Amino acid sequence: SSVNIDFSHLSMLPHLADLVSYSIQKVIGFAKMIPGFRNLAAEDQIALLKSSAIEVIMLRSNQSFTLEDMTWTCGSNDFKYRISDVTQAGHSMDLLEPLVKFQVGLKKLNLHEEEHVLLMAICILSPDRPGVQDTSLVESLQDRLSEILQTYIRCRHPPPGSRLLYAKMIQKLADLRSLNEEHSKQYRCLSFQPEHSMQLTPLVLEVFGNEIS
Amino acid sequence: KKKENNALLRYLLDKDDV
Repeated sequence: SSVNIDFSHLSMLPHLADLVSYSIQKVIGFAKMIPGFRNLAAEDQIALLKSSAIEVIMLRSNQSFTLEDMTWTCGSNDFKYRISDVTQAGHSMDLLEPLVKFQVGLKKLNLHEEEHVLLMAICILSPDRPGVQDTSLVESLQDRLSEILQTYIRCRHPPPGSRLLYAKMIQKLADLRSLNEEHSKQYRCLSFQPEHSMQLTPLVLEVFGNEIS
Repeated sequence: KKKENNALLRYLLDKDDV
């Protein structure tokens, strides 16, 4: 439970912070390739990235998630991340239980790579993120991606997998919002303690916030 | 609300090979 996190030795925190920091760079590189993203005002690009980064990291981590043992396995077993590894980085089951449920549900959609990529792009270009100024421009870019996704599913994804697939994918975006909220809550708690925030990277502190400075 | 400059994000957004 969230009240019983043992903060005294978060042995996985430095490693997970590095992994998340690396992933944030990947998310930025990905966002820059989305048509129209670079044409947004710099402030809007920053607002979109800061609010969606953790959601896109959760989405992209589905590629390494395996239903066999409910771990994130990257290549060999040397890079296998268990739920317990994430708790040793300071997160509680209040985040991890719904996160694993999300990973299982997403995995079972058996998305094509094209659909997976479009879902990440749609997630980044959400006009309702805090701090976004030109919401109508972001909305038009997101609408275009949604139409491409729906067309792709209709033309390239055979039934029965395609049945209600678009609606199920949009539901995943809603799930990500609450995962994001819980992550923020737990991150805030962690970063409030200097002995832990000092183990985070400058990029993580900038994107997720630095309570200390 | 404290002022955020987001210097790293700006740098990574401008950098060509990211």
